[in-house]
Amino acid sequence: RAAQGRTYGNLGNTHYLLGNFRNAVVSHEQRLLIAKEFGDRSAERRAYCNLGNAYIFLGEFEVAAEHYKRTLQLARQLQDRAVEAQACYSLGNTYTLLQDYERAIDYHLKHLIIAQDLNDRIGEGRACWSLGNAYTALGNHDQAMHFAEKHLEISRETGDRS
Amino acid sequence: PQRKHVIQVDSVQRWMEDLRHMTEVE
Repeated sequence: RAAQGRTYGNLGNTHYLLGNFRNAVVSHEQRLLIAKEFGDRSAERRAYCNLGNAYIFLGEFEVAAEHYKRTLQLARQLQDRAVEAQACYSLGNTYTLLQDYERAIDYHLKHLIIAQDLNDRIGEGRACWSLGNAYTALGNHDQAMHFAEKHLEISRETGDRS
Repeated sequence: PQRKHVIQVDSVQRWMEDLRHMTEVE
């Protein structure tokens, strides 16, 4: 049964990489079921994240957000800060796709704080870029400028010319 | 103020490009 769980996970990932997002969802749902049977929260966390990603490419952003929220809860329970940051970043981007910029900002700020704690300058740069765009969408140009300047500073530091 | 219906957010597009080949491996 444990091997079946891992295989469903691998199968889901392969469907995803091939662009078969519906089949990816079916496999990852099976993986999730087995992870729950075993009380394997790491595997559960991976399944929720993979499901969220697949729903993004199916254009079902609300469903994706729900799966990313479960990923975030589990990352916090497992005390995995890097994964927590990644889940916040995914949620920020998903809410941007949903044009809910206030919520997007909440999650991008959460991502920014963790990136700073972890000394992840690339993550911090991405958070600033995203925040600049979300504030622009809201018409808050002062905040947009603040984050654009931070993004420029970090991009120079990391040598990211693009 | 009225918002534009469709926005092209470059940071989101970049995220989706990365996401397309990102999987949580067993």
